[in-house]
Amino acid sequence: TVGCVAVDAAGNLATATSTGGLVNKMAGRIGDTPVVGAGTYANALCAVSATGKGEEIMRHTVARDVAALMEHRGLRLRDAAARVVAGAPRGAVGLVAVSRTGEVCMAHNTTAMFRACATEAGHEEVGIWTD
Amino acid sequence: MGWALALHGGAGDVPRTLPPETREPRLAALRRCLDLGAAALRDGRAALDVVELVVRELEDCPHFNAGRGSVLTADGTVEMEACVMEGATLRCGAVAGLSTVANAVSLARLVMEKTPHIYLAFDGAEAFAREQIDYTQPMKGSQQAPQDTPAPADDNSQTG
Repeated sequence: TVGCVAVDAAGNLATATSTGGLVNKMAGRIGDTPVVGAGTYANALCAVSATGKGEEIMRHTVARDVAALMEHRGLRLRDAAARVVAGAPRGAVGLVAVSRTGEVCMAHNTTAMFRACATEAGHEEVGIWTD
Repeated sequence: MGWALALHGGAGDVPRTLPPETREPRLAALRRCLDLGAAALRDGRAALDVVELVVRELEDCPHFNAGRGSVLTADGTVEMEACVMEGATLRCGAVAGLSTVANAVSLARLVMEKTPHIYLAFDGAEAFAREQIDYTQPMKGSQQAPQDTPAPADDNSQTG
């Protein structure tokens, strides 16, 4: 699975996710990526793209939950993402997210996630494991 | 705080002993895609264009499980899926069960922009993809835009 989230200079948010699915999966099995609110979601507050074990990401509506915690609980992006990732089964979820204010978050409860981010302020990060 | 972007490949139990010949091409691809997306945002491109641009680049990279690098099902086939979503409008498009489309993310965006639906899958999605290719042939100019036949007023065919 691959994905990207972005907020542009005008404050518009968008997300995109794409995948080949699960190796050796049953033909016809659909994962979290195309299920809006599970692996992919964006609203006016944030944009989210998730990866990991699709069945768990769907059960926990990961992408929508991050947005909902911001929308209904007023959590900051980082706190909302941390709450959702901590609440999902260990080893099952990774996500990248960006907020309308340009905050970036890359959270996962797996041993690794291939990830990268950059901001206009100059912050840049590329990584696999959490050092 | 200005523009920002983040991108990902897979997440899971990746051993730290990953050999450099496996690790480095992936890191290089992440850096290349990050630079591509950051340059586009710096040039004032819209977020929706940038996420499609970056994911297409990742789909074309054989080191990630999407597009060219997609894994195989138990039947030895490829079934790709993708989704795009725009925050301000909540517009979204999604595809699943694709095996002949090079960039599933762009087809998902076409579903969002050229159909009244959110989700197309398997044969219907493949047929829509072929239609889009036909539509972009040189004869595009002579192509009549499909006439919108008005939905019957009194039926409920427009609800789930």
